[in-house]
Amino acid sequence: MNIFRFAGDMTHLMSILILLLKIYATKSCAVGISLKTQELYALVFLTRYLDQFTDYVSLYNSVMKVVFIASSLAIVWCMRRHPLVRKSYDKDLDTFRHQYVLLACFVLALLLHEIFTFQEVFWAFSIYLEAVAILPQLVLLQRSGNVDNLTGQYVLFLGAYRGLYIINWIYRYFTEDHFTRWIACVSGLVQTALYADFFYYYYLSWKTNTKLKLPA
Amino acid sequence: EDAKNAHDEL
Repeated sequence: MNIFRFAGDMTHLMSILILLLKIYATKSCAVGISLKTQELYALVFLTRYLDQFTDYVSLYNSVMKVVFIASSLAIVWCMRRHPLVRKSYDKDLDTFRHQYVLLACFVLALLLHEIFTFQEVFWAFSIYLEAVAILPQLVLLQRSGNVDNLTGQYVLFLGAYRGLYIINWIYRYFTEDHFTRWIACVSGLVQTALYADFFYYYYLSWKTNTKLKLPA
Repeated sequence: EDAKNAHDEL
């Protein structure tokens, strides 16, 4: 494992922990956390890590899989079941039609996968779903206009994770003999592109030292 | 390279 991938995993973990701590500390998911995005991410981890008990790669991978599944489920649980957090959730702003995205990703996974097995189709599904799972969150931020600091940092860390994974793939492409994984790389590029717009406005707010606001 | 090896990332 190279340093870029490790840094990518750590920023990914940081983003999830920032969100979990924010919700836990403030007992609120206002302003601007999308339950739909969080449910999609939980589904991403659950469908990708079906190999947890069948394919062992490393202790690091196995532990991280459990941490990712548990932390993403904890966020969903808080937002759905915790009495105070649940009240702070504004579902009228969280309007992205995620069911179409789920269907599209599943059809794409049935058509485009490495091997036609249950695990592999769901692995491909999780990769496609991860690429677009941030969309409800970005739409929610767009609709509410205001982005509070922690929500901004959450998306920033997620974006950093994507960027570092791309550097990791470039590094592996040049240092490993048989590094070809089109599904993960192309989906990863699409996912990172979705953040580019947000990064631009985050950069502007940082540069001018003003509160992050997205254009309507 | 087999498929197992291909999923060594998280």
